[in-house]
Amino acid sequence: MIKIRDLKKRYKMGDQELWALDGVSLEIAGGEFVAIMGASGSGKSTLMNVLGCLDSPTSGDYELEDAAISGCKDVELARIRNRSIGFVFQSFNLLPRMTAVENVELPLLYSQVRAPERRQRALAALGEVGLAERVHHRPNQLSGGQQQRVAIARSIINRPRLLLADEPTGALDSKTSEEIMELFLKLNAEGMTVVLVTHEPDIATYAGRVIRLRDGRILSDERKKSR
Amino acid sequence: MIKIRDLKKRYKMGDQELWALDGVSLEIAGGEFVAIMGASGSGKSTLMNVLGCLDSPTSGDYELEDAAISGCKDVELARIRNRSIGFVFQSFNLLPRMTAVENVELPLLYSQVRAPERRQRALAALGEVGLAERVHHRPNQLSGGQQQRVAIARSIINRPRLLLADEPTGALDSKTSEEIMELFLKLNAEGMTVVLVTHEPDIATYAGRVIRLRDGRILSDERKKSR
Ligand SMILES: Nc1ncnc2c1ncn2[C@@H]1O[C@H](COP(=O)(O)OP(=O)(O)OP(=O)(O)O)[C@@H](O)[C@H]1O
Ligand SMILES: Nc1ncnc2c1ncn2[C@@H]1O[C@H](COP(=O)(O)OP(=O)(O)OP(=O)(O)O)[C@@H](O)[C@H]1O
Ligand SMILES: [Mg+2]
Ligand SMILES: [Mg+2]
Repeated sequence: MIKIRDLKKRYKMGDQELWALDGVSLEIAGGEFVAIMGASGSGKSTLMNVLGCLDSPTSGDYELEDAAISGCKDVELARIRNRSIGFVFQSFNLLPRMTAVENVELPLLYSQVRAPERRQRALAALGEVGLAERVHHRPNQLSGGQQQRVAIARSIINRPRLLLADEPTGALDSKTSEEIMELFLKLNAEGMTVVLVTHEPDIATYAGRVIRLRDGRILSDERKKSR
Repeated sequence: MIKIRDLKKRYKMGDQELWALDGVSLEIAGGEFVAIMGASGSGKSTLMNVLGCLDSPTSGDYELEDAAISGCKDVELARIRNRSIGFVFQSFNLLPRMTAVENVELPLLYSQVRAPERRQRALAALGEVGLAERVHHRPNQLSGGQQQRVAIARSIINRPRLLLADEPTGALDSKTSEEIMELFLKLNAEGMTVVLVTHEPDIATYAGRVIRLRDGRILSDERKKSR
């Protein structure tokens, strides 16, 4: 599903260069559940942005479902993103003037789904993350953890083939975190590939494989022993 | 230092009412180190906003250092906030067009400190949170955890008497979290009162007292046994 080879991402600031990704190579098969860990600033969100077709690498190759991403034009990237990828951003990125249910419906606007079905599916997704009673609240009327859960509901409403989640439980208490991880496990069992960034070992244990980054490179890549 | 009695905060949405705080009473003495815990949506950030003079309660009393806050005008509240309180917001709230060091200097603009000393103190605060090499980056050139640390540096630059920190380590890996908690312990030993919201038991153990909220009320309030 995902093949990246020698991926590099350089930021230039004046005459300084920062290699946020410094040669990352890995393959993720369809249906895997992968956790990405590493210190603050090690390149996790940068890697997720490249995987999510939100950012292009400085060099290296990226194939998503056998399609070479590196050569894609913006229009093509947008199409791939909307149809195949669900993304939970580290800073949620909700639209402040729309309610929870309107935010969750957004990915369906690109599809052929009509308004009544969009609304019903968005309400169902909000139910799945425990927010049935907050559907008409706007982001500034929601707690931090509630905003994060709206972002999660939005990311899964299209039942994407690939879910990229950057710290999806960072703002959640342990009980709510477990509910969200059980939801991801269920979607993964139904075929969705899950790649999630986390700092918490308790969250990483839900994954079948843990990749650790350090200074823009892979430090280790370990699969769980099968039971 | 802090006395709140029967604090309530109601939000009205159409004809629905939501009591985010539903009768909270507590006292915190100067120099304490308190952790506030509770499920997502239980009222923690709402309580912090009232303690930080950013929001007024619907009813109930709040005395900060023996001054009755409930009756204050906005100008007076702003003066108290700037001089006595440091605040780390759950969503960081950095100014996007300013660099890290400019963001950290902001609280000193209200004081009599001149520009060269402001710059030197802001650089020192950024050093204390491990960001000496990111001082001229703007927020969108920083990782999530780096943005959080800029917010922390900004909150302590005035050496406020009261530090209110809402999930200050939420975006940080465990090593960086420990460094930040050691910094808070040091400032607390120097006399700063610390009230921090956290979901993580490992972070709460740094505090001498843990207050748990549920549905806008205090569920429990326990002090650590002294050693
Ligand atoms: N402006 C508002 N209008 C309506 N309801 C609000 C508003 N702000 C907050 N709420 C509601 O008040 C409740 C408490 O919110 P608060 O932000 O204090 O929770 P919290 O304990 O900080 O949660 P978290 O751990 O998720 O950050 C939530 O259920 C939220 O939906
Ligand atoms: N636009 C940019 N310009 C310059 N440097 C950048 C930019 N974006 C990110 N960086 C730097 O690249 C590095 C990696 O950032 P990234 O956001 O990928 O880290 P991360 O592993 O997600 O960290 P965290 O755990 O704190 O979220 C950081 O050191 C950051 O300062
Ligand atoms: Mg990140
Ligand atoms: Mg909160």
